[in-house]
Amino acid sequence: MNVFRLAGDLAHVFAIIILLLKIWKTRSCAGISGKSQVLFALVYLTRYLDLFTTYVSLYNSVMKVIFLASSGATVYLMYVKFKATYDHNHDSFRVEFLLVPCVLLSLLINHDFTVMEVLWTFSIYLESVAILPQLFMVSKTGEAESITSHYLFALGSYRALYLLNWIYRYFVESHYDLIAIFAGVVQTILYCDFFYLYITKVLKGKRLQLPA
Amino acid sequence: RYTLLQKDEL
Repeated sequence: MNVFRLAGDLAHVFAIIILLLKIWKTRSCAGISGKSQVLFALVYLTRYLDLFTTYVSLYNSVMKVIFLASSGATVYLMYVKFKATYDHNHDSFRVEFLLVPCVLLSLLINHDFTVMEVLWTFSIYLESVAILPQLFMVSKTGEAESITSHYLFALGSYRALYLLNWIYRYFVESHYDLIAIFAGVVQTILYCDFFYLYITKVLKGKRLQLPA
Repeated sequence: RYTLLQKDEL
């Protein structure tokens, strides 16, 4: 554990809390992509199966349970409790374009051809692109509420901080995982355009509106 | 060999 890793994890938890609070307080999931949230739930389900087979630390187990429970809660709020507020007309990204390549890639490029490893690899690949339906939705409507922008910024920061963590671990512990690094770089790059808009607009008190 | 045992990240 190092400061980048801890900051990354905290940013991740923070992002999820922001999203849950936004939905709960406004009693609405307007502007949020249900497809991205389902993909994230799938990411946690396929990655944290080792919760039952491998014990790393109390911190590790607790965080895994938090991610599983919170993503389940988010999906429940969007598709059951506040279903009427879900803006599915704008949530039109075709998830099979993400799922099929991730399944194929995880079968082809993995550390070990076992069920657990392939599922872990699939979750890493899927996580890197799971935000695309949400970014597509923002670009389609041309705007995002401030709270949604804060959520996206925290969620994007998490993997960027993990990149620093991996650089640190490579030099200090000689530890590296090429699959995670590759996917983490892709994931962070996808947020770059959003980061730029967030810093130049949202932080200056303006709404996140894309140029027409 | 890199195995699941070494996956200590989230």
